[in-house]
Amino acid sequence: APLAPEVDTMMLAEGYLRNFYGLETELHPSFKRKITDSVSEKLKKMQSFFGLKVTGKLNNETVEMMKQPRCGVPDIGE
Amino acid sequence: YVLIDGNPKWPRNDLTYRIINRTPDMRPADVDEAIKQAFEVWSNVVPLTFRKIEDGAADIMMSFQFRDHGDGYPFYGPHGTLAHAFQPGPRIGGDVHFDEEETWTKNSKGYNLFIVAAHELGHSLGLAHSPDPGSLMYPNYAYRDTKEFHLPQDDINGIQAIYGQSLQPVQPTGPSTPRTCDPNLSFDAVATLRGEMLFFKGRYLWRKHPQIRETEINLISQFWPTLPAGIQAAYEDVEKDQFVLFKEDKFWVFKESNVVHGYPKRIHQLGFPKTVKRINAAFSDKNTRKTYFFVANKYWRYDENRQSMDEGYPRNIISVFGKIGKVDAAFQHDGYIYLFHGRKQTQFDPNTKQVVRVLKSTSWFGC
Repeated sequence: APLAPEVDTMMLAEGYLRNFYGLETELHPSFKRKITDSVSEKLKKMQSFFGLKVTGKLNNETVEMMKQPRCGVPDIGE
Repeated sequence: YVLIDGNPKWPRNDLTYRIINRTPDMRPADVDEAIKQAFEVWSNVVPLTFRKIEDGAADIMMSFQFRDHGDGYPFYGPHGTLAHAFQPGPRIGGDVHFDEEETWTKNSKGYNLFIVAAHELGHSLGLAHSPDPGSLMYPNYAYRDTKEFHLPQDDINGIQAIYGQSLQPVQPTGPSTPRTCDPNLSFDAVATLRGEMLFFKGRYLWRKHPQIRETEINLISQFWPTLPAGIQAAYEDVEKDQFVLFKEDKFWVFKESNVVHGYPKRIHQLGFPKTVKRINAAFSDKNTRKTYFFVANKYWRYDENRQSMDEGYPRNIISVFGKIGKVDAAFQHDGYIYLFHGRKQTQFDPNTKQVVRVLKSTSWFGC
């Protein structure tokens, strides 16, 4: 069963989504809820692109994909 | 394939490139050759030409860069991001930057410069990342045999959508990624590995976990970079936690992603006569530790404990497994043996020695 992601995994994921899926950096604490939704949406895009199960949640399979060496060009147009 | 938003492209077909600096990881001549070949990957399939210049501004400037290098996209040290490129356009447009902190090579160790350069040049010419895991424009690095490199069909379709077809009389074609639910799909080899099922076909393998609905397709080289494509047989030795793969007269033993020292070896070291040139299929019975090898219409049985072939073999497949004929792939699951031939697989009960049913080869994928 997928394990709960650790804190540094969450940082890895946010960095990855920022670099390759245009996740915007959190500027204000009150936007926390919105940012979380945004992470989920970006995760869905990433999972869909790589043919993973689309959950919008950070699971082991998604983290493993994020850890793979890759090209620095974003996977999305915007 | 996916085109970069706005469909940017070069307005001319005769482009120039310049190599600004070279990595100390490789001989300068090898860097130049890898980059030249990377350009040829694309010029072979579209009416573009690339001319190398030594001074001044070229359309595509290629360089090795370190950490923050002033373009707003810093590198962060080894692994992670390997390189990036800019879409067609003036000044920085088309330029390619490689992360100097990676280990660049002309083989399967570290990161192969030719493969990364060819991928980045796809961006320089107007291609975005493709979700096809077999394509060159897939964002994750995977080593592939560079001596026999053929640009995948997905990439050919993409670049020809931008620049048109090659001027060559015969249009180049490339390998296509197999479709998981293709009714005509057959397999080169099938095996279990740590509770998952692996299905091999050409350069690809599908991973299927019995409790997970989705099936994942990957390049074989993503897991075992040193293995050639076209594996012909495979089996898991559960007791030793090893994975054995066969191609032609060689076999490899892997422990996780590392090849065990001394491999590949010749199949004749297992006790096969010299007349046997390749293994078509294999499976290992984890209870008896007997491994079955299928060759043409016969099979051999190998004792993993004694490390030798059992007496009285080969036997005819038909005498034990029924009218199956040649076997392409085989594996054991939940006490049954599954024997694949073409688009079909036969579920065989070794206790009653009877065929239970005949299924489509892709039945495991939930198609």
